[in-house]
Amino acid sequence: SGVAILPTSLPQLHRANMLSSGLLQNSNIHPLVSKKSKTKWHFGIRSRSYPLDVMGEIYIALKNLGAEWAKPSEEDLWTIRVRWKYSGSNQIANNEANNSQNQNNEKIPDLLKIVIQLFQIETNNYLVDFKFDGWEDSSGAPVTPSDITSDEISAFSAYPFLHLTTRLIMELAVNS
Amino acid sequence: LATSSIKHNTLCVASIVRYKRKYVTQILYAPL
Amino acid sequence: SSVDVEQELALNAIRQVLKSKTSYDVLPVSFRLIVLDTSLLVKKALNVLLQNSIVSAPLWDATTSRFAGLLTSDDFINVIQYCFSNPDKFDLVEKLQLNRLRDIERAIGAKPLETTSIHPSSSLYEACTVMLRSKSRRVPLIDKDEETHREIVVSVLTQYRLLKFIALNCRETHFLKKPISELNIISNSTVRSCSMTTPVIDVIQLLSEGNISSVPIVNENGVLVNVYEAVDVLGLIKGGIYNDLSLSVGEALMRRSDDFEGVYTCTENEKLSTLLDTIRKSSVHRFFVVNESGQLVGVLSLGDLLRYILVGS
Repeated sequence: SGVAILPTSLPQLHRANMLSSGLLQNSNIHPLVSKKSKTKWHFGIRSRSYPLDVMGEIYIALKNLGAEWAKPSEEDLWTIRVRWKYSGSNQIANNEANNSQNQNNEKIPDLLKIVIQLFQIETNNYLVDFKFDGWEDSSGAPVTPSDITSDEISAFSAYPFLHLTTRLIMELAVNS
Repeated sequence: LATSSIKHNTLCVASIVRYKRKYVTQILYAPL
Repeated sequence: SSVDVEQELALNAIRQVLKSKTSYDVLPVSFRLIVLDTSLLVKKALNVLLQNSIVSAPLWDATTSRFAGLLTSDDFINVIQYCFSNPDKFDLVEKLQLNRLRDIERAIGAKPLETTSIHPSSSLYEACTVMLRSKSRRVPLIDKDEETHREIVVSVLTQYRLLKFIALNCRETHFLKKPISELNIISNSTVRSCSMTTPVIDVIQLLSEGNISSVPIVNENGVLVNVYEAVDVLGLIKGGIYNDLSLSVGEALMRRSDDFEGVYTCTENEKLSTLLDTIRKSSVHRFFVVNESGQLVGVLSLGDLLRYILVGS
């Protein structure tokens, strides 16, 4: 095959040629770093604060962001069931119709639910976990998936959930 | 929810979602 | 001849595959999709692209909870041209957010990037057709969340991914044995080239005006020595040296990172079967056609290859 890689296009050779040919006026041009630090992922967010302080900070952040939550049960103080009016849905409603229904007359639920739970990993090391917990409609109407085949049951957009968790993490970061 | 440490004032969060029979790790970068 | 007949039969078989498979089929079983919130600064978005070794990403507008188009190298080219024509606004770029890129596009009179998308269950043939019409050479796959009817960016298909799928899944590609010189698909008369000392801003203008994604660099004898690609602009902005526009294109290429694979060349006698096999094995951006002396004859883009497979010469 006549397919080949042009030798003079390889970065190292190009730089050598530029230096030897005297064409280089601007000598402080350095190559982009090719070793990219791999993104290190964690579950949720870590904390070494006192557990009750962590919960207090989360409740304050949720309040500042206008979220609401169910009163925690005595036996489970470390779980918060949050409901959040998602502004994006109003916007969609305005875009597509006035009464938050789109052309196919489908309800666009606007209350995103999240479960926030505090776990102890080891002594003085805690993890705040965020889980998506479905949608509700502020009018109280049940959110029923439209009649779709079982194959498509999982066409699910995580972006509203991801967006609201970034808002909460920002609020916690700013407050702390 | 998966998170990565804040760099350059940018937040990065992700969650793994099943789309039909495949798995998408949806990663969102947002400003802090 | 038998080669002609085999070529035609192979193309028809490949087209059948493209009509019978969906864009969803091209998706790996498990993959990641990086999405940028439109309130992110352009500079930060650039860091994200470079850090993840990607050159494009879908945008998400949290205020409308909708997909807001794609960030591509065209946007960065627009920013550089805007700085060039508004030197006093140079610091604006430092604070520019992704949701202002359309204003920059309008300010320099650039053709807007259309955000045609398709549903993941549509055929690959339709994806190819949409992609060949799109300026961004890629097509987002958008579905709707079945509970909230919000848009989901499932993935973004590129010309390279499609050609690689064909090379991996269609055995008929082995029968594409006609030399490319006989297929009337090489762009040779319209190829714009430059020399190593051409100012990089002139090359960027060529990329933008010609709606092309690379400019070959030839020496005084017309021999191909390197290529400046649209994606190289990301390195220029990252280094903040786009304001030094006396920079030559040879100097600008000093920014390329060492993991750049190099420019692929071939001769006019090359067969599509070999080119597709190369695409199967390496991340090729395009093929430059050269003669025995290494002189530039023309260019064969991935779009040219895809168009030929779809509709012939």
